Amino acid sequence: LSEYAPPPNPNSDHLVAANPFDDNYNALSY
Amino acid sequence: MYAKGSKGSAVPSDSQAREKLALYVYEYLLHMGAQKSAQTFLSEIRWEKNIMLGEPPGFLHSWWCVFWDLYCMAPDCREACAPSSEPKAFPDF
Amino acid sequence: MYAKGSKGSAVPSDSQAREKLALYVYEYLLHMGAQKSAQTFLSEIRWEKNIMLGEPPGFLHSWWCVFWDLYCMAPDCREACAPSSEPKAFPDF
Repeated sequence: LSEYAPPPNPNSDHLVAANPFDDNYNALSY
Repeated sequence: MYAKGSKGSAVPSDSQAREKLALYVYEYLLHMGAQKSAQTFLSEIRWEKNIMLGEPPGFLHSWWCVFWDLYCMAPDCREACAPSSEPKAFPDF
Repeated sequence: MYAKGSKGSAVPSDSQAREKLALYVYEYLLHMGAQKSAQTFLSEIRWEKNIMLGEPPGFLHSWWCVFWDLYCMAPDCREACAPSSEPKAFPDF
């Protein structure tokens, strides 16, 4: 993996591919 | 780049941006029908997380199209967009 | 959406946006080190055109990081960045 690759261990156990700029984003994330 | 730290403080974090982009690329691959590529991508970046997708076509595609529309509508870009100049014009825009 | 028509006129085109995004995603996968996923992606979408890559980390990564940086650096975001207020701050910004 290159230096630009994402970190191998994201903080969350669940990842939500929602619009991060959406008002409902955190409702989905949490 | 600032991440939202666990205590609410602003902490620079390129990794947060990279993590989000990888997530959206994964979603994009699935919505495009490239399931094998999507799964291979997860294994290559060593992610073993549960991932919830958004509705098709996904955030990356929608977000990209907004900016592509803006680019195509900009008067300077319409005038300048010969094929040879297009690749340079978009980052400049 | 406008495409660059074959006669040089500016004509809207969703397909052009999709094509560009696919190319940039491919470039992204390669520059991340996910070569296998990149090649699988091309075969799954049946890409048959020549590809010219940019320098690492590639356009998609750079483009995304610009917007993520702006989002994280906005004063309203820094002050208001409790988890519940973060999503609203960016559109305001």
